[in-house]
Amino acid sequence: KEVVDRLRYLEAEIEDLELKEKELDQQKLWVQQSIKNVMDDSINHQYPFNLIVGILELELSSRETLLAIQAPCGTQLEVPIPELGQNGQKKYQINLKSSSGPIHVLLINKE
Amino acid sequence: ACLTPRSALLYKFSGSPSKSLKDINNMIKQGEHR
Amino acid sequence: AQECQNLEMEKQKRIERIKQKRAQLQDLLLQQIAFKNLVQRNEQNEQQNQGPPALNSTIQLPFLIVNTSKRTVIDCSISSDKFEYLFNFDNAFEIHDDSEVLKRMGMSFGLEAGKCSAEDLRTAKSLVPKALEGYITDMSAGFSWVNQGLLSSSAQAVSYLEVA
Repeated sequence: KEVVDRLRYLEAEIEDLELKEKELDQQKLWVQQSIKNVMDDSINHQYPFNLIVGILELELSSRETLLAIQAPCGTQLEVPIPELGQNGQKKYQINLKSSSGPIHVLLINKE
Repeated sequence: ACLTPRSALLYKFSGSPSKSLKDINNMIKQGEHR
Repeated sequence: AQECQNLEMEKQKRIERIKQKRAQLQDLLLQQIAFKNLVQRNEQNEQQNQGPPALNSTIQLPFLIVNTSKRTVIDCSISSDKFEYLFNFDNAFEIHDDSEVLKRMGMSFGLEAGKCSAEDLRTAKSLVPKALEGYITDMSAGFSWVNQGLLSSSAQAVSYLEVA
């Protein structure tokens, strides 16, 4: 009897978890759509993200060189495993490839 | 040219999760220490 | 008993999947709050400055930020149509996406760190659908499903069933 009861509870639990998972999938779609609306809105109404000022507020910019890369959705960024160059110096690489529009790169905080 | 294909990590704008960038940053860090 | 064991494993798998999905939803909500907050901030700036910001002080979504030491020499090759770039760095670098940068700029009110004032919590809630406000409240209380491994209602439901 105990095992049969246990079986019934487990079936009920799994049913509840299935509902929970469906609800999460639905909520995720809502939020993704909402983010897309904000981004479309920002492009349509030209509310560009006033980023540079914000970034310069970040403690990051004081010590480091910052490159901002703005590219169309779907642009591919590829980073190969760093390797040793001829002179024994490490080489680090970034390849950017867009198929739907030009890529813009901004050197933010270097003369 | 190296015999084994050089592997690389990929990221797609507005398509990949932030975790992909964390993996790339970790790979660069490991490459730096190696 | 064998069937029970199978169902136990099935249940654990589902709980794990739900945990991942909640963490993803949490991240998306933070992104949405940050983007909406930034657009509102830009609108306020535009009203205060009576006009759009200077062209070189803005950048469109989506974007990435690459940071490297000031000593790094960066060699860059660009295709004529600007569809392809190749960067060579002689030093290590880091790459962060727009939502990460906006979080660092405080655009998601510190929710990701579970530090959010009551005022900011109210504002953050106003930026998400009503049905999802519970997630924001949980986040502001530093309640994250990824590191605490707890589920809110489904954990209660599961524990209720077990007690029952």
